[in-house]
Amino acid sequence: ADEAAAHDEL
Amino acid sequence: MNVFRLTGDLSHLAAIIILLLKIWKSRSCAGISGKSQILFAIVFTTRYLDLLTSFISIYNTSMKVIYIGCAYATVYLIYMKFRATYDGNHDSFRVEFLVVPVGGLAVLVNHDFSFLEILWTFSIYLESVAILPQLFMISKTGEAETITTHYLFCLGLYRALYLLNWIWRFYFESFFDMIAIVAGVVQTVLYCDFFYLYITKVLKGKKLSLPA
Repeated sequence: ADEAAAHDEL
Repeated sequence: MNVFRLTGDLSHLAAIIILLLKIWKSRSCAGISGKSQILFAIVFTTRYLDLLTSFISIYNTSMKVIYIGCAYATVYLIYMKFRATYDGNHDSFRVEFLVVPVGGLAVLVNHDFSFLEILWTFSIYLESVAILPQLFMISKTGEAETITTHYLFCLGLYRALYLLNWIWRFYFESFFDMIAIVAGVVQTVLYCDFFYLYITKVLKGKKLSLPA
């Protein structure tokens, strides 16, 4: 799995 | 976007609106921790600075703007408009004991050592503990108004639903964000005692009061 790059969550 | 993420966001929104309406309708912020609300305003401000740098969706942008706007409106109502009703004597949690360690941790443990990323990390860590002044206030006074417990329930439920969202995203999108997950687990665990009281007392029509 990839680590988060862009934060698309709130 | 999945059903857990969407219901989580809506639960979060409901919590924020419930609190604003409670204060507005009763013209009073009695029983509400202004310190927790300031922490949430800081959380949203430091997390949503990316409003200025990146666009994700209309949904994303509008929710961020609403959350930030409501957070500052709540702080304004507590510390300005209905200041006379603010129970500062019982809101005695020392927030520096949260903000300073959380700031240090954000600098040490993050995805990327950049200004915006450290602020995002800081906001995630701070959110996980920002409710502590409110819970401390309730434990000090030994009771909470029922509407305040609805607010707390929605606020706690939001992060619990995000945990399910992260499990979903791990299986179906191979996505995971360890910082958000660990902080989200901490945040949800802090509500467990309250969840128990809410289900065993408030949902059965009793007021939330703690044994002396």
